[in-house]
Amino acid sequence: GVSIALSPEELIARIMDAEPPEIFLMKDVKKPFTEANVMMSLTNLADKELVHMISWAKKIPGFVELSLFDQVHLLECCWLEVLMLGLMWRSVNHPGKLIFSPDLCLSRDEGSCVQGFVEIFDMLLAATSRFRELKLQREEYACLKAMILLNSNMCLSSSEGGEELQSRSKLLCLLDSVTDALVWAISKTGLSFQQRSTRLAHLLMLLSHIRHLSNKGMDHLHCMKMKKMVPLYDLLLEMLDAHIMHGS
Amino acid sequence: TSLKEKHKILHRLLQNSSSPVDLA
Repeated sequence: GVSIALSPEELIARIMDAEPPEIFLMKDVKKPFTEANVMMSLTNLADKELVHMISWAKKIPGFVELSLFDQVHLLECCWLEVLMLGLMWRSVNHPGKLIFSPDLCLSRDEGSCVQGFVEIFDMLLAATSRFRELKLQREEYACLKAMILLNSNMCLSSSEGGEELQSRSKLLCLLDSVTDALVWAISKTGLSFQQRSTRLAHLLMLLSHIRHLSNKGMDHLHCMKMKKMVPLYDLLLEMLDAHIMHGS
Repeated sequence: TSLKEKHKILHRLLQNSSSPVDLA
């Protein structure tokens, strides 16, 4: 497979090339912020970002060689984690703020107008400040995001045929390659062997917080949908429904 | 793959060889 043919350096270069462009909301959010217009802006933005995320995933070496079943399920499981890690990366140099897009930055107070959001907001800020303390590098960020995608789903399909088993072994192989790439990226920072192992552990430990945050965010969005606080349509609705369905 | 799966937007964007960004 492609994953084995590429060196860690080449794989990182391909993963970096796959990075989505800056995405703008392109609509003025009315001030003062209200629950309805903040949620509307955030969901509009998420809908746009999701399309770019599918493009991104397709450019991760080896991803399109997985079965379509696996591609769909990986994306359905990880989409909010990927959005949240991107948000943390954009916000890493802006303490106390979340940079949803270049034209939508919210402080904690501004975010608190949405019921139930402040807890998630604080957790996002805390994880972002941890990345800031660790001085997360762009290459490390890109590897972590690819890892989230490839590690998002351990579920087996009900009818495991030859193609599915082959896809599962390709997936594990790809995950190994991305892990090697992350180790390589860390090794460039000039740390001692011991410090590199510690850094790898610190970065990977943050992924469990991101998964937890994504679950919280998913419940919150589901709740907003049920209360008809925000109309959801198209891709975002489909992705939310898929997640809720997998969860149940 | 079930019929329901085949109707997913995600499914369509993944299968099509054009860029999802262009399709959307």
